[in-house]
Amino acid sequence: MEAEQNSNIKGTIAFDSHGNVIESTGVGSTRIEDICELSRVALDAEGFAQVQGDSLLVHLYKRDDVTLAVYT
Amino acid sequence: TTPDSTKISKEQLKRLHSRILDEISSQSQVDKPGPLTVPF
Amino acid sequence: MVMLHSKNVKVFLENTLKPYDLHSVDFKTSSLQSSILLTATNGGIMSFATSNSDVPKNSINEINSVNNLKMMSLLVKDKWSEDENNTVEQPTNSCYPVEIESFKTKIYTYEMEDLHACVAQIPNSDLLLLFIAESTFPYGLLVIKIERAIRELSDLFGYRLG
Repeated sequence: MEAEQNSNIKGTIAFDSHGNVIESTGVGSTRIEDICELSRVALDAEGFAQVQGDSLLVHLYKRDDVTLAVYT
Repeated sequence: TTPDSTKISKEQLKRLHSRILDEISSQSQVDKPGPLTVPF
Repeated sequence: MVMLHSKNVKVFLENTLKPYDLHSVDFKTSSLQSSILLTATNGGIMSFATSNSDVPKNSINEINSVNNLKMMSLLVKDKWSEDENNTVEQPTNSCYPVEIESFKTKIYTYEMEDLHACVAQIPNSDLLLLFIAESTFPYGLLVIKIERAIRELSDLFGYRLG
């Protein structure tokens, strides 16, 4: 898995503008309910944001109506 | 401050997003074997 | 006047069954369970393809499998019809308006027991395209898949029955 080349990545979720999952891996698969909150996070002008959770940092990037959340 | 070991760069994030969408796009392609209608 | 090219339609539907295997994030799906072309008028099946290739032909299991598809097609058609005619309130997270070559259609997602269903009218036609997948197949990905499939079905845009 290419994403594992960065061993910091614990999981991912990609979701669309309706909040429906496109893919999920690792811890992302067990945190689908995060989508509701993540979809409301304000993104910067380039489409990026970071959210600190309990023990995980979530990196967000949105482009073309698809948001990718990467958990590290 | 967040330790650097937990971060991934914006570029990495952008690249991963692109790769995912590119893969989905290419794998969503459906081959059409020929015309789906015939005149009668 | 035109009619469906049965063999090509069948092969097309079989081609839509293929699963995803995303190497970038090590994410895989199962194949679609079924891909069905049905009539928007009464939910009748015009053509279908399923992944159940291990079911012996003309067996009781195959008959039951086809009967199940007929039942699901009818249910989805009824639900689709209800949603299409509901101008008061459109469900948001399960309805995707799309525009294809200046034609408009809507993609709907439905939960059917332990399955995920996704249906859309082929633009300007009496036909619906229906995908049925296991519940592990994400709705968002199903929507992307059906939209791409519909884009390839331009031959059937405007197709009218009878």
